[in-house]
Amino acid sequence: QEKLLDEALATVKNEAFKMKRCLDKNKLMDALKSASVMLGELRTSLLSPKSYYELYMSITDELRHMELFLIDEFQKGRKVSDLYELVQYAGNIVPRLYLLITVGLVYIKSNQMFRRDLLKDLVEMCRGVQHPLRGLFLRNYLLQCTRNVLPDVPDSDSDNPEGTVKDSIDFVLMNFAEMNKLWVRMQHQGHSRERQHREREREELRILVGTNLVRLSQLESVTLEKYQKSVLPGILEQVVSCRDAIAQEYLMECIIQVFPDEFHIQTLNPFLKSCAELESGVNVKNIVISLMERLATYSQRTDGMSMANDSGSPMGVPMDVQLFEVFSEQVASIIATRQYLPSEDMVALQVALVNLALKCYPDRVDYIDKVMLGSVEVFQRLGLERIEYNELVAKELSKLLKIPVDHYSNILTVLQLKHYAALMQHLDYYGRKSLSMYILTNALDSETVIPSQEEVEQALSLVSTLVT
Amino acid sequence: AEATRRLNIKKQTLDDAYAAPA
Amino acid sequence: FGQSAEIDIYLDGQESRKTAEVKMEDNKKERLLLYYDGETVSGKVNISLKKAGSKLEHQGIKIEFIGQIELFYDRGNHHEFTSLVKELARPGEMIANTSYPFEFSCVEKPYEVYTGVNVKLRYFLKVTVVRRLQDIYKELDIAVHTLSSYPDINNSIKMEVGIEDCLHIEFEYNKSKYHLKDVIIGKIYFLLVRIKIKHMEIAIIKRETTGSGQNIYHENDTIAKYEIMDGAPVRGESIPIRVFLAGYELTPTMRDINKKFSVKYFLNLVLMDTEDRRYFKQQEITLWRKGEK
Repeated sequence: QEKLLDEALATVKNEAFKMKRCLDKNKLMDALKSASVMLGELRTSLLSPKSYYELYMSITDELRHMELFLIDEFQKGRKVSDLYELVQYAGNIVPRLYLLITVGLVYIKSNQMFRRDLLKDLVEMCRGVQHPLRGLFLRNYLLQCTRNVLPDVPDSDSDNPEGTVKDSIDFVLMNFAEMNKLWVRMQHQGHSRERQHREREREELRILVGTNLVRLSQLESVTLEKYQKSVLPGILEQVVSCRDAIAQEYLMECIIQVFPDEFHIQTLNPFLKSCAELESGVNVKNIVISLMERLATYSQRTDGMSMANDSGSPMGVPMDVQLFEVFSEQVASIIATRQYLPSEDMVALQVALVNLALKCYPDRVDYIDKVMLGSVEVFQRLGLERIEYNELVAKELSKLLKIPVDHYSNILTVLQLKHYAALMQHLDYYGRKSLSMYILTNALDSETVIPSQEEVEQALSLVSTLVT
Repeated sequence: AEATRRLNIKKQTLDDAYAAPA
Repeated sequence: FGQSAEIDIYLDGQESRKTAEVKMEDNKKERLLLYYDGETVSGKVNISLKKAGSKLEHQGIKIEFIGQIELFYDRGNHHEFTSLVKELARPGEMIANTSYPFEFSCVEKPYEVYTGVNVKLRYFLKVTVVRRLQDIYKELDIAVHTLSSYPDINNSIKMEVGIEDCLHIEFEYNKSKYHLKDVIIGKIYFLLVRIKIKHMEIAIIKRETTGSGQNIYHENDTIAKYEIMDGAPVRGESIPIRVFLAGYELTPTMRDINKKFSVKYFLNLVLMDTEDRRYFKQQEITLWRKGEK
């Protein structure tokens, strides 16, 4: 790889030098020829993604000279007519398209009138490169070049040739779909014995695909409504349909990271529904939990305190969004549809739900109880009666059962949880014993007074493992 | 306009798009 | 051998007349004055004596306008499809430089000039000073382009082709007749892909056919190779095609010129698989020359 890369870089240096010299002498046609030869190095199939990336960086660096020269020429009014047509004479498609993007960008920067048509043309013509690695980098170049020129005005007058944010959304979604397609297709290339190796290479390339989502998030005119109606559906349909665990896991995380919480909070259903449909290899638990934690923090952040306003929902979370309701419902459906979800993951989701409820709705004890009930149902459906204490799922269950104890530090509140005891029964003797000690220790530490006979009865029956 | 002309194309179905090469 | 003369042919309006590049025999290109069918060819023949003071005896001076086809494999005969002659001077003596105006009005020039592999079609003026011993003559080639009006019907070409259980595509070109500065807009739609495609290209092939019956000659010449896909698509993929013709050395399609030769053009869609096997599909297109604005 070293040797191959060095040879390619040497050619790049050589041709770049010629190109720049021709540009200095204003010999554009010769400069384009050298640029085309230089770009021809990107046709190679011999380089690994890492080496190809280095070659790509070095070549696109040099290409900037061409771009700056052309922008300067255009600004001086020396518009080279039909340059966009001229570069299409290059016989090899990879150099041709890099030049087409570069020249297209210059046209866009020099006259916004062409913007919409050129963007549409560029994203469509890149279809000619179906080779995954080369296609990914070509389309990444398209994304990098159009970074600051995507139309970002509301699509009021849709026939405006400069384009509107709708054109940008279509542009990026199309580019994203094509890149994801190529990225997913990489897994089928080469021999199955190199599967591991290929997966690692794919991981290295994921940022290229993710950049499309970043670009979408940078569009100021993407309102919540646009996000709900076209951006998120456009992304999710690709993520779900690609049926590739590596892509799905990365892209769902990406969505959470790049888009604002205001959007997530209003699009929980479609997002979480998609989670339910992801490949079995996808760690859905992490995705859902990271979203829950994010939104819990978000709802706190907006007012510093977890004050619930009159509607009982935390500040920052719009009235009409029942954060807990939606999550608990979707988590239930995720658990129901994903049989192969490890049971400890199911419980981990319950833990996250409880944390969400305690953070956002601290006084809604019924929410905690709802999670307890949900968990009991999970164990019943799984047919898990008694769980060995040292099993992963038992550890998660103990964690789940300790949270209300820690949070309320008041056994009386724990006693209000009607399904707490039932859930506790799924621990084995050792598990129940240690939890009982935990509960009592907490009661002692917090010097909780148990006022009535009936509550004493309840408390003792809760820790009956110690008593009998 | 000439330089950006293309024929309309059928949208590839998502199943086809992500299908493994035959 | 006594007096001799220089012959010079001057054509009216040659300063402002358009010229066209024509490939000559030695593959060099010359710019010749461009005429169209039906245009008058007129001008002056200037004959200057080499030795001042002495006279030049001749048996007459004439100018011919000739359109002819030369088939390279039988050098001998030229097939003249146009041959006009004007007498410039009766037999006599010339004692000083003289210029003779001439005019071939509304000359028919039915075919376009063409220099191919086995055949050449040319138009030229030929001035001859007939003499007893040895004629003095001069030839001047001119270029002729045939213009067509916009073809009446110009259907797109759309076809499904394939190899059983292997490769099944539908290709489409937006027209069947293209002018020389046109753009081929098309697409390839993949219905079935069971071969490992490395890339796909479109080649423009020129096929020159000369002779007839037994001794018929075909010469294929690839005018352009244009890569349109790199890598392998899967089912349902559409690959765009956009090929600008203006940059290539093309001539209009010539069908059965004077029953001597034809020049046809084909789009050759070529797919290459990873074992460098080639799968291709040829499709004839008609090229025509559109009058410049």
